[in-house]
Amino acid sequence: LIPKTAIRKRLPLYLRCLTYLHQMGIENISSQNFGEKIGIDPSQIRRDLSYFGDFGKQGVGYNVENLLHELKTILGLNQRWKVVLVGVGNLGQALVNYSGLQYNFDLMGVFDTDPEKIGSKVGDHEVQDIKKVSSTIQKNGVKLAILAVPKAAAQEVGDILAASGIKGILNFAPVSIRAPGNVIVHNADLSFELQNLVFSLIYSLK
Amino acid sequence: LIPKTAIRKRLPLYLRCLTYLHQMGIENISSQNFGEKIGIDPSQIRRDLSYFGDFGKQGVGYNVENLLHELKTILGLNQRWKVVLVGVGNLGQALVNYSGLQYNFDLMGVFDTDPEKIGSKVGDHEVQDIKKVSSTIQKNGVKLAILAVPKAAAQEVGDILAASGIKGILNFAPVSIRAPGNVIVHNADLSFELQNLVFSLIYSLK
Ligand SMILES: NC(=O)c1ccc[n+]([C@@H]2O[C@H](COP(=O)([O-])OP(=O)(O)OC[C@H]3O[C@@H](n4cnc5c(N)ncnc54)[C@H](O)[C@@H]3O)[C@@H](O)[C@H]2O)c1
Ligand SMILES: NC(=O)c1ccc[n+]([C@@H]2O[C@H](COP(=O)([O-])OP(=O)(O)OC[C@H]3O[C@@H](n4cnc5c(N)ncnc54)[C@H](O)[C@@H]3O)[C@@H](O)[C@H]2O)c1
Repeated sequence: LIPKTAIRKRLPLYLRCLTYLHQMGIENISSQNFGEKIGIDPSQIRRDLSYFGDFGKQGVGYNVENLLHELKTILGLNQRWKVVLVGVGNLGQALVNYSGLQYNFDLMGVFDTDPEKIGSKVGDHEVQDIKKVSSTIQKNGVKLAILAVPKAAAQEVGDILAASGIKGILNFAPVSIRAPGNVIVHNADLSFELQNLVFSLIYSLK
Repeated sequence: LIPKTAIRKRLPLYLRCLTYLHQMGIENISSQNFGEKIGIDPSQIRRDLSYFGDFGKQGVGYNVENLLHELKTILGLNQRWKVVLVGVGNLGQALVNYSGLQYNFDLMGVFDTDPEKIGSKVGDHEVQDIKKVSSTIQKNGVKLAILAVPKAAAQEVGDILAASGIKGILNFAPVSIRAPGNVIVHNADLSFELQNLVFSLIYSLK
């Protein structure tokens, strides 16, 4: 059995790092260098990856492109995922237009309660009334939702999504929302990105 | 000497997890449970934390509030950091209004090139012309910048920031920007948050 935490926690870090290495045109990387970049013991990396197959070559390390492709397959990113977005304010509009989402995700609809916004176009999408989100989720078999509504509306909208059959919610509102056991909620927090920058800065100033 | 990667990579994960535990009202956590939640070997956690002092109690584990406070001090988050934001479009406006940034960061100014935006108010801030960013950075000793401009403008604005004395850039534009050796660039990518949600979903469906 693959240890639960490896999948949930370490493999995404490997994938993120490999994505950057690939963008930088790096072809091979040793488990030593790889470990150094992501802060994980190289022997742990080798153990994690050996569950899935034999990707590294003695003395050469891992081929970045090949490993990236394998990891994407293992982690379900070689298929596309349908997503709905609820809350088409500043953050929602920035997400609708963001090119980075197009690689693995198909936005099936964007929803809001503001009568001024409903019917208007954001990117390629027409803003729909939140009343229509359940039928969109059920008709298209949508599993994922992005929640970009104000704090006060987050729980109520989370309940609507869970009742419609959504399985995963990426919540941007700065509040923890309760969801039934079969729905996974991840809280996104951009201030952690800024905190990470501070850590790197402090360490490098030493 | 504290191993370089621990600071850079693992401690932020500890901090993020502790922040959620604290929000949930959890008082103590064993290194075993802690490791399970973040996907890091409990003995690695104990080794990392022992560099900084003796925080855990035999049999009880770590006190969440106390450890959170200690980690914040170690990682420089017990002080406030000055930040400037460049690019006050959809994403920039969502960031200016985001309550999560107020805990550790002071926004010293927001800047854009769009004449329609310059002079207008976003949250508590008046949008300033990008021409003024250098003097704001130098006058206030600002170290951090958030880059929320289109891809095409990212490198040019990055150069202005580096020349003004900025030490860390959080870049949201979907392009890698070059910066001098004394400037750290972190690329934020919200689609990784969505990818993380997919990993959790796939694993829990098994
Ligand atoms: N986690 C982060 O890093 C981060 C960063 C920025 C903003 N935020 C948060 O994201 C959320 C959105 O921020 P914003 O700047 O876009 O806010 P905004 O006010 O511009 O947009 C919110 C949108 O949600 C809509 N809405 C309100 N109630 C709704 C409901 N019941 N159903 C559907 N739509 C509803 C509004 O009509 C509006 O269009 C806020 O909660 C904010 O705190 C989080
Ligand atoms: N990394 C992520 O997860 C993520 C998510 C959403 C959007 N984005 C990216 O963030 C950026 C901003 O997105 P948005 O939706 O807010 O775009 P937007 O077009 O709404 O806003 C861009 C702003 O930058 C300003 N600008 C352009 N050139 C400038 C310059 N030289 N100096 C100062 N300001 C300048 C524009 O006037 C505009 O106000 C884009 O590059 C987008 O791809 C990234």
